[in-house]
Amino acid sequence: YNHFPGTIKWKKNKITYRILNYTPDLSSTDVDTAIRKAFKIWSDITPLKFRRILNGEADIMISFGAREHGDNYPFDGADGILAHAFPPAAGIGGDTHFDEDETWTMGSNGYNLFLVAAHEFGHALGLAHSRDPGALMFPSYTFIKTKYFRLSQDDVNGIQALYGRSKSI
Amino acid sequence: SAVPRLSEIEKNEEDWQLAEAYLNRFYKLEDGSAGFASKIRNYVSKSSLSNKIKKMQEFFGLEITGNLDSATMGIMEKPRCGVPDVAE
Repeated sequence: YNHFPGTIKWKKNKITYRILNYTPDLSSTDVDTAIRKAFKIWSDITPLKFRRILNGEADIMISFGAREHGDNYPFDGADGILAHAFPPAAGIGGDTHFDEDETWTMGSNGYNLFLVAAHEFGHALGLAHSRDPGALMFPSYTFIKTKYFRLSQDDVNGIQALYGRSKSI
Repeated sequence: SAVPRLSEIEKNEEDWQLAEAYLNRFYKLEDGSAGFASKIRNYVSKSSLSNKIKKMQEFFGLEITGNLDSATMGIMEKPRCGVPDVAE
């Protein structure tokens, strides 16, 4: 695993998130579910708690956008770059953007929103890309059935090096 | 028969342009290496680009050649996250 230079992390364990808009590819319920599950994989193994807010500035602001979408890191149309997220910090830090030009799905007929969101939230929490091809934090997209999804030991070691273990484990 | 066909030259040019954009975005290609497609024709800055390719090949566990071989191009063409592999 890798961390960002300076080992950037949130200085608190209670993190808020807000979903600013939705993709037309999925129902809002499906998007909410994918996002909630993606956070859960990280909160299950750390002391982190994620709370959704509906108004105001959250630590992690989540949105779908295409091409240039306001952060000077434009998306590139279908395929190629799927999403990106900023490391922990005030303001844009932690914010997570999904490329609306992709086809988002809950299954395999497009890009699985849960898998991509889980990867991006790793960045939003302070993990950089891993060289381990079996890690969630590996840069390339690979579909696996979400039913069988579990974090690799590399991912677990990376996030627990930042925040420690869950007290409930 | 030793002269490459136009389609091969164009394909090669496309590959280098893709590589330039990819390395620029994910491996912090220095400004001095910008405009690679034209520089490669002049055989300038080749080692700098090659070093970036090696860095990328090392990250992905590929054979480190510094060349745009098929395995390297295969990785560059895969869908991926937009966060750089070499963190800023």
